[in-house]
Amino acid sequence: MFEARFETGETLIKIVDAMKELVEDCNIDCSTTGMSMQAMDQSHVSLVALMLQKEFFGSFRCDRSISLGLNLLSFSKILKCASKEDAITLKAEDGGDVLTLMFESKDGSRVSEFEMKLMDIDSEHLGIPETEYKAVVTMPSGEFQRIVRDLGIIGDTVGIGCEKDGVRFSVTGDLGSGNVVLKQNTSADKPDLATLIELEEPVELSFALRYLSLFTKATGLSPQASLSMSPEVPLVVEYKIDDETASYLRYYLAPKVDE
Amino acid sequence: PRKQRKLGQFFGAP
Repeated sequence: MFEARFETGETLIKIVDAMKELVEDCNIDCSTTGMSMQAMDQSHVSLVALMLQKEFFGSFRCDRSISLGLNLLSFSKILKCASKEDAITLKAEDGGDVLTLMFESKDGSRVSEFEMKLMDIDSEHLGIPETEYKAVVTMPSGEFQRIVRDLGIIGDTVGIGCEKDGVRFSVTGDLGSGNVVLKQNTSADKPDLATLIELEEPVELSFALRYLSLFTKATGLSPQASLSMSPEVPLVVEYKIDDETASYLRYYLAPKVDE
Repeated sequence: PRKQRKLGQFFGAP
C-alpha cells in the first residue's frame, strides 16, 4: 500500500506542470524514503529529477517500493479537477494498476476521488555522478525566467559565463546580440531577491535556450533557482521545493560545444 | 556552429 498526502495540493500541480512539457511518460518511484522520479526528454539532451522526501508530506506510507507509470499530460488533466487550496492524497495498492487521487477542500466539506490508469513504462535510469561544481549561482527564479525569455527573442543558444562578482548571459542571433549581467547581491532584508555566487574557478558554457525555457516552468515552485556549472559537464538548474526536507526539482542540460 | 551534446555522454548507466 502506498499513500501520500500533499497538504498543499497546489505544489503537486506545479510539479507536474513543470515536468509535462519535457517528459511525456515517466515512472514515479515510491519507497520508504519518499517519492522520486528521473526521466530524460525525448532527444536525451535534458533530464528532470524530482525528490520528495517522506518528511515533506502531511502523511506518508509506503509498505513496499512501487513504480507508478504515469502519462504526465493525463495526470495534469486530472489534477485540474482539484482546487488550489485542496489537500491531495495519492493512493495505490501493491501490484495494482490504478492511482487514486483524492482532493479535499480546506474545511473538509468537499471530497472528490478520481482513479487514473497506470502504465507499464520502460525507463532508463542514468547514473548521475556526484560532482563538485566549480561555479554555483543562486538567483531569484523570476529573474532567471526573465533572462531566458528575453534572450530567447534574439537567438537559440545562450552563453553563461560565471566570474567572481557576476554572471553573464549572452546571446547572438540573426537580428543582433545581447547580454545580461547579474552581479552578486546579498539583499539581506529580502533573501529571496539575493544573487549569490560561489566560485572555485570561472566557468563559461553554452546551452540551448529552448530547454532552459522549459525548465523555467518550475518558477512558481521556489523564489530562488540555482545554476551549478563545471567545465564540459551538464548544467544543473535546481528549484528547492522544501528546504527543510531537501525536496527538490532538478533539471540537467548537456552543453553545446564547438565542433 | 556549436553541437548539442547528449546526456548519455556524461551520465552512464548505473
